[in-house]
Amino acid sequence: KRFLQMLLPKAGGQHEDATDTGTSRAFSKKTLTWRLVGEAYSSQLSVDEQRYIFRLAFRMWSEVTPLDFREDLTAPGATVDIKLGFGRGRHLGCPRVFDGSGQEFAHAWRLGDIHFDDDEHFTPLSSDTGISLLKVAVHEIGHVLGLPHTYRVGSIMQPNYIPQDPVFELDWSDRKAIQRLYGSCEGSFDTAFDWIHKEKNQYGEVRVRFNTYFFRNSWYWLYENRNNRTRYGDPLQILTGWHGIPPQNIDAFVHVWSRGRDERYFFKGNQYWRYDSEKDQAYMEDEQGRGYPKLISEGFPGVPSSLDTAFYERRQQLIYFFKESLVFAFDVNRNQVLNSYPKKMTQVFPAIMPQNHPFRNIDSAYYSYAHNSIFFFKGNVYWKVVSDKDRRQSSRLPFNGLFPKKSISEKWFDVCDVHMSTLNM
Amino acid sequence: ERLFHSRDRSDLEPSPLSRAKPIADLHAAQRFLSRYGWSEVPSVWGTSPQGSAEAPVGSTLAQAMRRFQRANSLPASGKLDSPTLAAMNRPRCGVPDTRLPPQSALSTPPAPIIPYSPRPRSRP
Repeated sequence: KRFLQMLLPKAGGQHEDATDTGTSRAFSKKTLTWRLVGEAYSSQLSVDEQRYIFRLAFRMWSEVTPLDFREDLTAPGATVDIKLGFGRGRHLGCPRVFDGSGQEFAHAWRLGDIHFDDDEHFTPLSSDTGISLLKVAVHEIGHVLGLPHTYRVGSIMQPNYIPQDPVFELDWSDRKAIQRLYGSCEGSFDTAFDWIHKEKNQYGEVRVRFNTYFFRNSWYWLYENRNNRTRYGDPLQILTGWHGIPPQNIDAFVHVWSRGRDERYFFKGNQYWRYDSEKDQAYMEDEQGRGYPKLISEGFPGVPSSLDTAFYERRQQLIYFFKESLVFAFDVNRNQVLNSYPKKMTQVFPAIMPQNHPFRNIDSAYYSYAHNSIFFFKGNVYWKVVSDKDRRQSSRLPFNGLFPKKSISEKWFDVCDVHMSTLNM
Repeated sequence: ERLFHSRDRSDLEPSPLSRAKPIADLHAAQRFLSRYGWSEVPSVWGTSPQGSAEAPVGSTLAQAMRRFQRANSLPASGKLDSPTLAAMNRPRCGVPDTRLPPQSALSTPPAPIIPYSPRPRSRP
């Protein structure tokens, strides 16, 4: 007991408000390892099911924090960061004995281990009876990462089990709580674009919707602007969601959308692909039977490769291609680069605040329908281009001027990586 | 094997021996309040549910009870009434409600510290 008291934090803390009681990050590593301890499998679910549920539980925290979680089945047990196990009554050398079915169904030790009471009826993902092992696992992992209990309705960190439909997600406040400990997700993007969906409603009227996509390496996110977060369960692998385009490191996406034209192109290296929105796959060949991918120099004469990025400017019906510090304005109707181009980026898109400019090698030029503005991404910051609305409010602003840079993660939230081993879950 | 008849084992019966003793009286309630950190008395994670945690007494018990009731959106009477007992008997996590879980008694040695760690990890 004396030993335990040495280990345990001092008594105290604010009983009234259990939400913000001095929590601090528990780990200072970016990638944490975990393992379901071999001699402590549950007797209720198959081992694969248990491991899958835990892998999903860790992934769910990874989707909202800069942390990665990797299942480690081989390293010496002592070096594994988080160990999970099932037990009944007195278990796994733990000083805290489980009470049988009912009441206490699991507990966690900060910086260490998670124990589940195998007398409880833990159920898999598809079940809506019993106690969802996924929900309990996400809760206990929250403790291990440093989050305390809270009585906030909707939080996964409520002390009592709340039976509800099997689908649950980390809500906004839980995300902010864990991000207060580990920071928000940062990182550069290969490209970002809005994808237009055209639908006919029951009256036959065409309706236009759009989704925002962020591409990074071989995975991507759909960003739900109205919910200020990525889609639940993203990122996904590009090759699972987009067919016929390169599976990684896309340079640019351009949507030529004007009266009578609706063409979508992906660019990588010295080639480009055209994408068929209806069939959700890249065209194999054009109307003349010539195959895709094609050389950029053929389809867009005068445009260099490999590109940094590109976007389509609908009012002027120009595609702006970016490479290093240069901009090429391509007239899609005359199929050629304007004579006065290429120009310096700083000339076409001048900085409003001196020296506050990306100058060269931007990652992505993204026209957002949600914000009716163009954004230049570079690393984990963005520059917003002066829009018509901005100029109506302040005519002194330069045409196509760039506002000072800001952090991408403060405008687009929770665009987080997950460990490669869980990417295709 | 524990007894079940449906494929998804949804009717799995816990073995009678290992059912948690319901919290039904003041003594059990005192232990619950102490165990989950609702009493002012330093709560020691007991070595067993029946454990030797010091239970709050007197007005401190009523205060602890009221704190628990308030947190669970129950009338803060300070008395052990049936809604309070029901709240205490709901399935729950074993980590105390009012503070972070203690460090693992089984803890692993500290992992190598990446330079940007704000503070050194304490050794077990």
